[in-house]
Amino acid sequence: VGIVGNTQLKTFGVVYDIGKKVVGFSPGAC
Amino acid sequence: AAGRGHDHVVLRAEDVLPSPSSSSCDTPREHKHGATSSGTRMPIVHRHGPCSPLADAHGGKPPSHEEILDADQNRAESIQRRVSTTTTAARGKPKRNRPSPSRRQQPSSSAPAPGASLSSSAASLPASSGRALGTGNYVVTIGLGTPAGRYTVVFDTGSDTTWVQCEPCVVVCYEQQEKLFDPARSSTDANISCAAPACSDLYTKGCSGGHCLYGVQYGDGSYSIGFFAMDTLTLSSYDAIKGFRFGCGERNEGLFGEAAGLLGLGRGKTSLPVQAYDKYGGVFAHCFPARSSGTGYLDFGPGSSPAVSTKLTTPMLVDNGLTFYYVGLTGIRVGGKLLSIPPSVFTTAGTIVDSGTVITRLPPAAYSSLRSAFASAIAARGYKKAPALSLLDTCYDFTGMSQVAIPTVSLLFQGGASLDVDASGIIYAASVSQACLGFAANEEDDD
Repeated sequence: VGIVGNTQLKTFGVVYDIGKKVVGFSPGAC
Repeated sequence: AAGRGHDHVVLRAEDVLPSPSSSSCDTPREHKHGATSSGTRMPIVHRHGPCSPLADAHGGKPPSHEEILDADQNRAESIQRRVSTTTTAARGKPKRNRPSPSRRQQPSSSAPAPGASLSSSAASLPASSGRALGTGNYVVTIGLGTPAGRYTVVFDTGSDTTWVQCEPCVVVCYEQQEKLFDPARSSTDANISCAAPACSDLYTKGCSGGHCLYGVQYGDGSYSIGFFAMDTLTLSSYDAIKGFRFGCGERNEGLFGEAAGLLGLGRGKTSLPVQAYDKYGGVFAHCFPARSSGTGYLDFGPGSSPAVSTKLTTPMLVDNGLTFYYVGLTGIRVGGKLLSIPPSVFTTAGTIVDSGTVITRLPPAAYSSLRSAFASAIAARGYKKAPALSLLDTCYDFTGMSQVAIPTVSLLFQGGASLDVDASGIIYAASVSQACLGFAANEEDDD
């Protein structure tokens, strides 16, 4: 598999919703 | 980032430089610690940064970038081994056996089980392919037991079972910064019996004197074995989970960097979000700070992180009950231009999001397209090339420059979500004279 690593996720709020089966990216979260 | 257009972003030199662990900890912005309107927020810090409670572990000398990237390669290979065995089962197609490309000898999964019996009557645990921890990770501090002791643990969306090292450390423990957790001193601690359904939730399990044993092993040979127990887990001064099931490690060895253990946030049954599903609705969020001297957050609950508009969400794929968060990567934009990469390049391999992997791994065809677009955009600016840094092969020397302009990079996902990578995530810098494109290629297209 390809892997999205934590360096590329910096400053994004990455939301995991196991119930709704979605992953979300909100920019500028920290 | 000093400026952001659609096709480039300007980086100040000091933004490129990794902050030395000896620098001071940035005070976190508008982070409220503790309960959010409908959930819990915990601060995240970089394990080797100045904010980490473990900062002066190793006598203050963090691992080199080569060591971090080496360990990261171990982890990526371990994840791919694990995925290929499950994928093969799902697809029924045997995967080609390739010798592992990493420079270090890998313990083979058929190595004698590391779970030699904890006591003469304990069962030995078979080795599992497990997951490599890597050393470029982020840590949070949890409370465990009653009264709650504080333990700084690595958090990992690529693992399920949470564990900490425990007294009396029957076999062996690695050195850790904080006191070991002592179950005998916690009024709410109890072992899980071998007959309990929870014991069968474990990927690798055993039984000793009627008590359920757990075992986790990682690609770099690190492992933890001990009693599968339950106790009260405190995530903030307002929020605790009673009867949380975790590993109480009596035999632990490996590259854990003096952390007390690991917090598993994967999709498997033993992970924190799945155990606490009734409480947090299976929702959590994390944010890694741009600099290792910064503080991010780990949120639990439906209020996690600002509301994410559906435009920024992507479906979570492959529901096989196993650990990983699969997503559908569909394309890459460099300098605002979509690269012409056939969709099959991404669908053949599949993609996961993994908090414990430092550098994004792409199918070779996608990586070479990204690299050449990035390099040609940078060449126009006349920046000097620099030698490769471990697996990062596209590096530049920004010495003497107060700021540099680099092309933007965006990852595009199914459902239209786009991750416009922050400037701090486009360049991975060992120093201002060795600042590299922070992506790497997998070995094969179907890795």
